[in-house]
Amino acid sequence: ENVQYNIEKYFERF
Amino acid sequence: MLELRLVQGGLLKKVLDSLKDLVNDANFDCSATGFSLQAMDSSHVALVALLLRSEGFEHYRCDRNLSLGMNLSNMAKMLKCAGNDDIVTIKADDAADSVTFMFESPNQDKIADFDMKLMDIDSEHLGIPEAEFQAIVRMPSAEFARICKDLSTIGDTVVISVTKEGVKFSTRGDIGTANIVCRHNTSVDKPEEATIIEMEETVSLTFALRYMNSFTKATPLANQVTISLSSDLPVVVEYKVAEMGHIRFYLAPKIEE
Repeated sequence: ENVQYNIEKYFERF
Repeated sequence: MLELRLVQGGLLKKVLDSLKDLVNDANFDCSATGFSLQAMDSSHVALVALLLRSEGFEHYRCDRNLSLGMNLSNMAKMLKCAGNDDIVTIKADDAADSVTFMFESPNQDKIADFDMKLMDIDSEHLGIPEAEFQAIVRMPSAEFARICKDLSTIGDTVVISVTKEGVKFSTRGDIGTANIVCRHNTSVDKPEEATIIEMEETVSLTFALRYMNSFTKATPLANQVTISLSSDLPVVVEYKVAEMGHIRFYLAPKIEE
């Protein structure tokens, strides 16, 4: 089963 | 004081139509650079970044950086009241709790103004690093929309694979499977009909079709769409907004664990 991560996993908050 | 006059007001209508189903509320940021927005969908799986550069406006006055919190569905309702050929002016005072949209018909025989309440929206920006992509596909935006629509009748996810053969869009569902291959093709009558595939490495990623279909609401903005892919990175689906900017959709891939 594929897992769907949030976009925040890839881009940092600032 | 903020005053932005856009001769091609129809562009703003199309921009809102492409955003309103993905994002409910968002801050529009106004600075000397331009009018921009960055927002995530409610499930934080996709992100949209809009930029309309200041040079693209006939008149652009932004005395200080300003963030205008708007409900996109309400903004779209207001902009629907503008004619496709109308000139649209966006006005707001520095400490305003509302924004004014002014619509002028091309021959100036009808002028309308609509005032919309602003909202306080807590939103954090995400830093999007510059990435080297393993593959970049440029193709007719209508073709991409058609593929996403067709595949979503069969499955929930699309596997986008780029190889020497071309770009393959695949899905599988209860009723069966589907594969659509588009090859590099520049032998076309018009440049907007071309499919251009730049590949550094083969890449194959899986995405939720529901989001891809939502991104294709931006199809009326541009004849071509650019799809940029790298392993384990969000895909970037980009539509140009005339010569003045872009709308970029980022979607996190589904990863096998």
